[in-house]
Amino acid sequence: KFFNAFEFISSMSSGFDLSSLFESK
Amino acid sequence: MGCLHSTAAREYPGHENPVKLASETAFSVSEVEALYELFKSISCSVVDDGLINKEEFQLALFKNRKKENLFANRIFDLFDVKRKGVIDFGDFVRSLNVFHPNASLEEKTDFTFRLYDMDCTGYIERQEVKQMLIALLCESEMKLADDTIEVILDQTFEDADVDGDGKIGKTEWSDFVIKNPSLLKIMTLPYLRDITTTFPSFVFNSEVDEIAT
Repeated sequence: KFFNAFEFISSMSSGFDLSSLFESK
Repeated sequence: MGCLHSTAAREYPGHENPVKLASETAFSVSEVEALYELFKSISCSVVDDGLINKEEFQLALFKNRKKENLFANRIFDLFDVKRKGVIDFGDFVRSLNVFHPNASLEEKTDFTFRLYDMDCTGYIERQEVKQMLIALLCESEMKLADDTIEVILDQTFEDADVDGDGKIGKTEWSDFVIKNPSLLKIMTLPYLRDITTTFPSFVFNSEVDEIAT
């Protein structure tokens, strides 16, 4: 299947999680 | 005359009113007040100035103020709506709201467009996508042959750049996202639907007084 650049970027950035903000206390 | 209920929320000097912010977002007033507690905690972690700078943002995300992460940098830049190098409370709430499950697809699509339009030209250019791809590959310590990267970019632009001018405009991006809905997956954080339950630890003084008049 054709894997477009944005899918690639999205999948690689999936480790980035804003939920860490909520656990920052 | 019916019985009217007014909501009395706390005022935060120098920051936008929580009731106003709740009316503009999918968050309730009490959630906005809880977000203020979170905002206060993050914004005083390095410089106690009531604003979140990039170091404080990185520290909150990674527990490391020096960690370089392209995606986090881009998110910070988009949260920094006024382009002052800091995030104020109103922009913090409105930006987080884009990731709310109830935020519109239009808002999410617009946010992702600006995420990839790194030079703010109004277009997503091939060079920008390549730069982001290479940076993320480096951060992930993954390797892809240059030819493979070029093929991926060729195919992506062939599909998304409908008018063939070498860049992706807003309408082209909207159409592309409709055809590839998975691209918005990173834009919805289910836990934002009920943050006070999911993250009770950051809620301190966020009760809302309901006053019957």
